[in-house]
Amino acid sequence: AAIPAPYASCKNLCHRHQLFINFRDLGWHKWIIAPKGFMANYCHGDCPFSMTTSLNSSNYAFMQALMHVVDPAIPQAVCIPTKLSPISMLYQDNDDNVILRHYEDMVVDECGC
Amino acid sequence: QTLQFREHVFLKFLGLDKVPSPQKFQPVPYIMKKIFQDQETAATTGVSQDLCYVKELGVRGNVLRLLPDQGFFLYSENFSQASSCLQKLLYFNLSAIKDKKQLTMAQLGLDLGPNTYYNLGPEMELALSLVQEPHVWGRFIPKPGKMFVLQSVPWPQGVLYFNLLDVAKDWNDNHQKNLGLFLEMLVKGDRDAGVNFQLEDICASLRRSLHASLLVVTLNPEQCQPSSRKRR
Repeated sequence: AAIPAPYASCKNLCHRHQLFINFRDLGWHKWIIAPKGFMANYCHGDCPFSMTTSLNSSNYAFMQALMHVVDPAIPQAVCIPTKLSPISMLYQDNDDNVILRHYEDMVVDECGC
Repeated sequence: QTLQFREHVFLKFLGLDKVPSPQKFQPVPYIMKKIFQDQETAATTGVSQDLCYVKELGVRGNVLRLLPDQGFFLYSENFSQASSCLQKLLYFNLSAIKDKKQLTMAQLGLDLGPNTYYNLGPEMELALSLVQEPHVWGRFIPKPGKMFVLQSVPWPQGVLYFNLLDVAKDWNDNHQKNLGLFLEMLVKGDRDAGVNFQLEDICASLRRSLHASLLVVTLNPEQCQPSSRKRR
């Protein structure tokens, strides 16, 4: 039977934390034409065993969380991105060239254990 | 110092070796804005997209560059045609394109500016030739090695496009070959004195409004595996 983990408050559980970097704060608005900033979201939070069945988790995470309960020396499952999206950047380089470049897997949309 | 180091790492990730400090922003052509907006819309709506295919241009590629013309106007009475309206050396610096990237498109755009020409009747002929070995610098007298575009357009207006992929590949393979392009605009058809006067006026305004640029698309094989291999 699953040993009930001490109730972890929601805010400590694994989830996506939103963070917007405004290029103006870095002084990069002088050469980046678009976008104005970048969503530097990140994943953070606990993956207790009791929650692995609902936290958008992989089967592996479920097993690792179970092992962690049996033997705490085994680390808990970790909170990682499960859905990412690309960004495009329109900027100007030192030769006055206008460059449009795509970067995949740059923005974290969802997190899971 | 840590922040500077981190900034350097992030710039390297963007493919830059130092923070660009442009003096002024170049005009961004409509097509680049459209491609940017389409990508942003697809990313925010979660629509999956092939980042190595530019559907608006119908070519494979994941980096677009708009290179401004760094050439200069030529004023010499030695040119072939008495009816010559404008001569310009067009030069595009391809050094920003590192050799491992594949060139998939190179489109010359000649923006002749607003159609302010008087309706004079004679046809303007636009001749674009490849300069291969200029004779003498200083009194620059180009020997157009290869006339590879001769387009006769009735009083050209707006933007004219030319496919320069083969030429750009040549230049990219061997930068020494990149001596630029010789652009000459001629006026055809017979003209009376009245028209001649207006013509000088028109050629002067053409020289002021002409804006040339080269749109280059490259494909980075390391970031753009053929889809089958990626699936495997």
